[in-house]
Amino acid sequence: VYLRKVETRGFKSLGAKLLSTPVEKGFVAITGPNGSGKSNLVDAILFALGENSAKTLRVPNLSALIYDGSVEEQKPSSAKVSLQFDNSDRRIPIDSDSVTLSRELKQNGESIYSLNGKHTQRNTLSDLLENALIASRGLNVVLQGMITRIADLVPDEKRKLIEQMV
Amino acid sequence: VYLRKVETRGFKSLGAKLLSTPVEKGFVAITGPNGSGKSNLVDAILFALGENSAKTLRVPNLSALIYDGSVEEQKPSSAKVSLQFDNSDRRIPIDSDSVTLSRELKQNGESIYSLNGKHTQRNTLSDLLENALIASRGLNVVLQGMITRIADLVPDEKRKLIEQMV
Amino acid sequence: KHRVFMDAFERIDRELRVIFNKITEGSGWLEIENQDAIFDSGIFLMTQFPGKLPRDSSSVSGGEKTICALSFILAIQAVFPSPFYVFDEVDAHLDSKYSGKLADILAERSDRSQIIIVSLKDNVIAKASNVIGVYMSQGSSRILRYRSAMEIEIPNEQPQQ
Amino acid sequence: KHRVFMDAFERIDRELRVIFNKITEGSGWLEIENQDAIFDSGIFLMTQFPGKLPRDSSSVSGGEKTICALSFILAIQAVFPSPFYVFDEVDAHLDSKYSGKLADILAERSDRSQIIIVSLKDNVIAKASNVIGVYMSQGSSRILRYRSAMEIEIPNEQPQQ
Ligand SMILES: Nc1ncnc2c1ncn2[C@@H]1O[C@H](COP(=O)(O)OP(=O)(O)OP(=O)(O)O)[C@@H](O)[C@H]1O
Ligand SMILES: Nc1ncnc2c1ncn2[C@@H]1O[C@H](COP(=O)(O)OP(=O)(O)OP(=O)(O)O)[C@@H](O)[C@H]1O
Ligand SMILES: [Mg+2]
Ligand SMILES: [Mg+2]
Repeated sequence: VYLRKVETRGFKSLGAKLLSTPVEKGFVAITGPNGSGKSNLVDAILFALGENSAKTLRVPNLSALIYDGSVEEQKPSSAKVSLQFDNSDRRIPIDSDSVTLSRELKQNGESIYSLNGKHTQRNTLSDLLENALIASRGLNVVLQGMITRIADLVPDEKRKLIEQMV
Repeated sequence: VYLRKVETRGFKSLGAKLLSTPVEKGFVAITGPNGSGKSNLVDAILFALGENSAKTLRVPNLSALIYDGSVEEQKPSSAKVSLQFDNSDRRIPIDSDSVTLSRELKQNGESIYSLNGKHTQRNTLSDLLENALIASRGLNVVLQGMITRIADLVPDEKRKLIEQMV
Repeated sequence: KHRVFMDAFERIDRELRVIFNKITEGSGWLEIENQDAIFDSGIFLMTQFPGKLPRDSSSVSGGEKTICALSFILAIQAVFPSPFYVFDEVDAHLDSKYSGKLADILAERSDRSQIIIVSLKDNVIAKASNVIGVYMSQGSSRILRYRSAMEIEIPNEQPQQ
Repeated sequence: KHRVFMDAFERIDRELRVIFNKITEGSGWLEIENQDAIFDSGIFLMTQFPGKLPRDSSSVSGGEKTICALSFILAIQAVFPSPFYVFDEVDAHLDSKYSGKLADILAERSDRSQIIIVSLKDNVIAKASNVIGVYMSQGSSRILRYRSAMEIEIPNEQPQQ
């Protein structure tokens, strides 16, 4: 399994229009000036995987995820992110070479999840991701600034980190 | 007033022998590999200005400031730092072109302060520094990692920071 | 519970030793504070950087602390693998030697799992097989794709508005 | 007390606007949460980066937050001056454009007060009038001095022990 594409529409600075970011297998680097939208791309991935904490997504509340960067254009009514995975190794227990997860957040804070185009419950998705070891249970996504917090963990917290993984 | 030289002996990684670091007026950059001793040089300046918090100096307790980096050599019995200032503008209220502050910490945790070679009390020194606006009352020395903490200050803390300065 | 924990601990410790040595040419290892009361005590990460005496990771330099944290995370990830990883500017406090070594380790791991790193450092980006450039234009983010790191010419600011 | 505070606040706000604009070409300013109860409320740092809408400094990017913090500190330092300043790797999260601008501002200020910066970035070190190189040898730190940034050739690791 690997991530092949991130598609966003109306998500943070990534714009009101559909933005498609193809991703390759192997070692991928994202670069660009300060404030260009690199960490927002990471937030988009977490959001589609089911992240519900506004603090982790660095916004005051979830509806602030909707793009509000332009004066002229009407603010979009929702923020949507789709992740397309290559599933030829069938690590996601679904019989198809390509799996697309998507999540759309409406202005009222309600989220609609879908899997390969069909509506599904949030729990179904998180079970599926857990099976494929994709869920961001903490250490497969290291957010900006987190590395200094991990460096300053006291001995008890280091033990708890390992306990959490088992 | 400006700093002309930092002399250390037995202070953190700066070695058991006398190490003299001349500093120029104007814009000075300190660079070097990770773990080479750059922040320890900053700690040496704070230490000589009277900093007494082991946490700020990044050690478990003050006697851990004494150099312990070598197996062969005997651990020195004290850590000493001297700061030589150019005082031709007389901002430090002492009638001499050059002012040297020094502080020596013994293994028992006791500190001996001196000013131009003569023993003096810690309070006398801090009053003198306060007059010359040198004391590190918080914002003339920005330690490593502090900038992200300042960036994350909440509104109340920003107000308190200004209140503290007045 | 005790056995499961100890099994994970030992595997993480073994991985950490390999990774720490690869990055620093020194040694790093984990120690349990109190073997008799594991769940009431902590875990120490001990280090011995080249040419230095052994020291607890809490009193090393800023960059050295980042190396300790990265070694710990990469060791845990090796023991509990995931198909893809994301690292957002974890190299900010590393000098060119250590950030280069980190990029080498991540490039090596990327055979097994997809690794996505956000970085501002040229020597790190140069080691990626695929680079995504992000820039701002007229109030929203745009994406540029490069086959290899050599083609990078990211427009700092497109003509605004 | 109220008047003394407001006087300091206004001077800091004025300085912040100048500094923030010099670094970003956008605008930054301070706002008091509640004019009627100043000592029970907070202060907001507001930003408008080029090409973007106004936004509170708490929801900008990592590098943009560093710019806000630096503008705030430099503004306070301008209002309460000191003969010398030390900055330890404050440029870690800045890209080359912003770190270059920061170095320009510090170089300018160094006419009035001595400024000592610890940095790993070549474009920042290049702007200093005097460079001190630090390296480890046989378990202790050594110092090299350079007249100008161009002469830098710091031995990464002298032959150990
Ligand atoms: N009492 C001591 N005696 C000898 N060495 C010490 C002592 N205390 C700390 N050290 C060592 O000093 C070294 C340098 O630390 P310092 O924080 O100054 O590095 P730095 O140059 O700022 O590195 P970085 O770029 O990673 O921030 C560390 O490796 C640390 O283990
Ligand atoms: N809902 C939103 N609509 C539009 N823009 C937004 C929204 N939320 C945040 N932003 C903006 O997105 C911009 C980019 O943020 P991001 O954190 O992704 O930058 P970055 O590329 O990671 O930068 P850095 O290198 O400084 O970490 C910020 O300037 C922020 O103000
Ligand atoms: Mg970022
Ligand atoms: Mg340092």
